Amino acid sequence: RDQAIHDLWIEYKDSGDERAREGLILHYSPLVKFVAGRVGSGLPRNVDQNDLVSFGTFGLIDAVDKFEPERGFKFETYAVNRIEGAILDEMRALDWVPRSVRSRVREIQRTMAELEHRLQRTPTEEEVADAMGVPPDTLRTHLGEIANLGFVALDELLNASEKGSGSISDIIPDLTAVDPSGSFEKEETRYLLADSINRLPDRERLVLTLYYYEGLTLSEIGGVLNVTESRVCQIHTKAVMSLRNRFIE
Amino acid sequence: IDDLRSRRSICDELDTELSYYRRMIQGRIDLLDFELRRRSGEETRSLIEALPEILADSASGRTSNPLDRELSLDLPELAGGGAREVDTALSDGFLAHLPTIEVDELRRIRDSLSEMEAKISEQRRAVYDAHDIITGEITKRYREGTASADELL
Ligand SMILES: Nc1nc2c(ncn2[C@@H]2O[C@@H]3COP(=O)(O)O[C@H]4[C@@H](O)[C@H](n5cnc6c(=O)[nH]c(N)nc65)O[C@@H]4COP(=O)(O)O[C@H]3[C@H]2O)c(=O)[nH]1
Ligand SMILES: Nc1nc2c(ncn2[C@@H]2O[C@@H]3COP(=O)(O)O[C@H]4[C@@H](O)[C@H](n5cnc6c(=O)[nH]c(N)nc65)O[C@@H]4COP(=O)(O)O[C@H]3[C@H]2O)c(=O)[nH]1
Repeated sequence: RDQAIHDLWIEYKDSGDERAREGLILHYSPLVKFVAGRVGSGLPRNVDQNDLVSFGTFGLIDAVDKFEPERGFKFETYAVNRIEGAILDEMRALDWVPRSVRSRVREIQRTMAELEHRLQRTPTEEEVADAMGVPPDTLRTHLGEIANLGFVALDELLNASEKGSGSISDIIPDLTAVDPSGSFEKEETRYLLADSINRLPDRERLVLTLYYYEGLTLSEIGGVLNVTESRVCQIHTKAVMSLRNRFIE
Repeated sequence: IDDLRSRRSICDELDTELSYYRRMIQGRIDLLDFELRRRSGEETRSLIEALPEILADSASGRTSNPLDRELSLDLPELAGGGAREVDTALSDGFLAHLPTIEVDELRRIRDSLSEMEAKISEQRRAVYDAHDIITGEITKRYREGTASADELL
């Protein structure tokens, strides 16, 4: 069985045989379904899943063309990365995060950073709304809008200002997986993060702790706090923004 | 509560593994269905041309919130390398030469994959039931105050 696929790789890479190439694309094509479904669940709800599958299919074709079997790596792992990359690249090219939301994120982050500096503590939603000259409900609606963009976009938006300083989702997953050989650097970051979360207002601290350290979903956290899931999303977005500000300083 | 957490992480591992195999089999079933439609003349496009449409989900709709944690794209340890029924099915290279396979054989493969998919989807649902019960117990402890989030930091 495996021999047949192995032969197709040799046939395609040696002679560029188009039939072998198509055979390889079809053989691995279910990977696109797996990746598009999972990447899709971190994107805004209005994104069309069929588009993701199309982008992902180009990623797979690209992977088949560029793969070098003689290097001995498994094709599946390489292909999954390229399929994911192709989907996210296309989404960015379509500018899926509306400009108005991008500028709103910057405005909220800037206001929060100024208030934190002045008050030497995390400002409440009311204080941020006041400083922005809007009613608290309007600020909450904005926070909800930002949350609806999903995990992938939030990460990018919050890191856009300072590239390479490590995103929240890079820092946190590492921390919860206990690492026996824990390098000093990780312990240091772990401590910094726990300290920053500890200084957040009660509700924000609880949401981030249950979300990142206990691994609960937003609706499950809503059940603990007795609030709606969309309210949890708003609290989460604000908390991650203030956390972000602390990390940058 | 640590015991609950370790049981839940077992469910998460099973979910990742079962969801991977389920999707790999569903993709094969959908490609077979398309080829059978091509043989009966219902479909005139080639497999490659129609690929994105074949692989898309039937209905749209999602269970999770876009803000819930990013899903892992790690492949299960064995992916295609073990000796289980599912591994044999995934390592069979029939997709690479679908147009040369007899219709009866196409139907036979489709039926056996469909049975496998139904079993895996059932196991996956059972894992979600277990996951929901365990998580329900964890959130109850937080609500009642017997578990404290501050311990986690
Ligand atoms: N060939 C092929 N078969 C497919 C595909 N998608 C699902 N199936 C199979 O068809 C059954 C019905 O799928 P459904 O109508 O989407 O109905 C699904 C869907 O509404 C829901 N569901 C299951 N898993 C998920 C999920 O991860 N996300 C979402 N949003 N809904 C899900 O539960 C229902 C029952 O799911 P299951 O018991 O797993 O049973 C599923 C599964 O065995 C596909 O793309 N190709
Ligand atoms: N604890 C728990 N976890 C759950 C449940 N349902 C799904 N999951 C997990 O959550 C992932 C994301 O689900 P989604 O957002 O609905 O996003 C899904 C959905 O949009 C689509 N999908 C998968 N299966 C079906 C299906 O049977 N029918 C339909 N319509 N869509 C499906 O593909 C995406 C990715 O699916 P997967 O790779 O299977 O990945 C799934 C699966 O690992 C649940 O009831 N409880």
